[in-house]
Amino acid sequence: APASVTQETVSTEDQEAAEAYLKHFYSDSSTSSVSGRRVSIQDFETTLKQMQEFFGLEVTGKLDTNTIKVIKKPRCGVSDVAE
Amino acid sequence: FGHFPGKPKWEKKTITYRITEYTPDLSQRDVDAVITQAFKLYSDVIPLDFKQVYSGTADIMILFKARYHGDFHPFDGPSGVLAHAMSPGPDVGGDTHFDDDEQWTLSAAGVNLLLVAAHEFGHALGLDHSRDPSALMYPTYQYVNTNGYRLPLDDKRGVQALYGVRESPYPQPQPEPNPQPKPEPGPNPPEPCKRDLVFDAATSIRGELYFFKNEYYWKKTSSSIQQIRIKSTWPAINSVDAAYEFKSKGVSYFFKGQQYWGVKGPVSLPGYPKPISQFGFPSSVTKIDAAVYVKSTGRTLFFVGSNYWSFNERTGKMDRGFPKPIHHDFPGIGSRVDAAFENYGYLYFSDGARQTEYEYKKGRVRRVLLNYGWLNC
Repeated sequence: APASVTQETVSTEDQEAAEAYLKHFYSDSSTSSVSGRRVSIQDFETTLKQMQEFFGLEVTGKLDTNTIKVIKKPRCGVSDVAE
Repeated sequence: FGHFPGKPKWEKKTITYRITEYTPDLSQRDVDAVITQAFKLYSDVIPLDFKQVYSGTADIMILFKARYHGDFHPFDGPSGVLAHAMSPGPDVGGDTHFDDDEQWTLSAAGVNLLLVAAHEFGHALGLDHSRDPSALMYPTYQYVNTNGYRLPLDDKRGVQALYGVRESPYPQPQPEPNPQPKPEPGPNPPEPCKRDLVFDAATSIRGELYFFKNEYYWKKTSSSIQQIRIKSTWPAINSVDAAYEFKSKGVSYFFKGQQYWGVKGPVSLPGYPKPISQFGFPSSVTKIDAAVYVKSTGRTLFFVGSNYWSFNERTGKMDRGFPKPIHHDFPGIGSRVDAAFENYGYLYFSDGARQTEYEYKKGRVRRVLLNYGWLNC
């Protein structure tokens, strides 16, 4: 299927940064697929929604500029979904 | 606020911590002071005390290191992850690691150590990340002014939900601001007006001069001399070997044996006593005779026996080439120094009852006095 417009505006670098971010801070046993192998779009969107909800961002599952801005902020290394 | 699953918490009242590796960005003394202040944010509101230890395994082991540092979560270079901590528990429980690729500071520049340390110690006490952007436990770093910083309400509620409330806001009994300690008759108040009076120590504190002898000090104000028991002002201190005031911080330090205390006026600072080895003294130094801070050079001079040391307050390190013989650089002031202080730009060195007024910049003795002359006899 054609990639959605938002998808197209996201750079590969931002996409990979977001995947690494979700893998580090939002992977617990229930989303093992995030931590095990390249993220499927479905998994990515679900986990991104979780992160957007945590930070009070608009929950779209899409990598918009506000979400990327939060992802790039310096932060604590403890996961947001602590086991 | 949130807690970790299972609500892990410390079951004892005193938690020990040890800093095994320091960051080169700040002096060790500054790191110690900030870490103490970060723990005090919590001990002010919950019935838990924190004690720094300098050897062996503490409950909370703290280090500053870049990249791989011994656990399964290597740091990622500048920015990104700044630090992390383990939840309460045995062994690695509570351990806290700071990424030394960051520029650690005490200000808004770089990464403020107090704010990040306080956040990580929240994890080490059992707090999870908070969704409240104004909370200390919010996951992303945000600088706020740390002058008079207190635990934000969300974090205070979170930690008190785990440990209960510490009744008095201050863990240590602290005297009311500006109390006038009442002179207490002690077992043997020293006689001030004796020509052969020898001081244990002397220092300026906030514009007034303090002369220490046995368990007492004489406080010299513009109008009077008060004789006061040391313990009645600084409860943890019985007598003093040496003392100096680091004016630019408004902190005075008292030395007794191989320990020292920090005070701000009548208030004893938390986290003391500390070992004098932190200044860089070898273990062979078991007592400091006298100390004086020389503002023009930013150095504190420590006198031990017939030698003296020079400590760079800015770098927090001893200057190279010390100790040196006192007579080598201070001819005329005597073979040893019992007490030393600065007053209106002149240094005063006491050797027994004799005191010399010394002009540091010119390196020469101006006058020879007697100690008791300061006590309005």
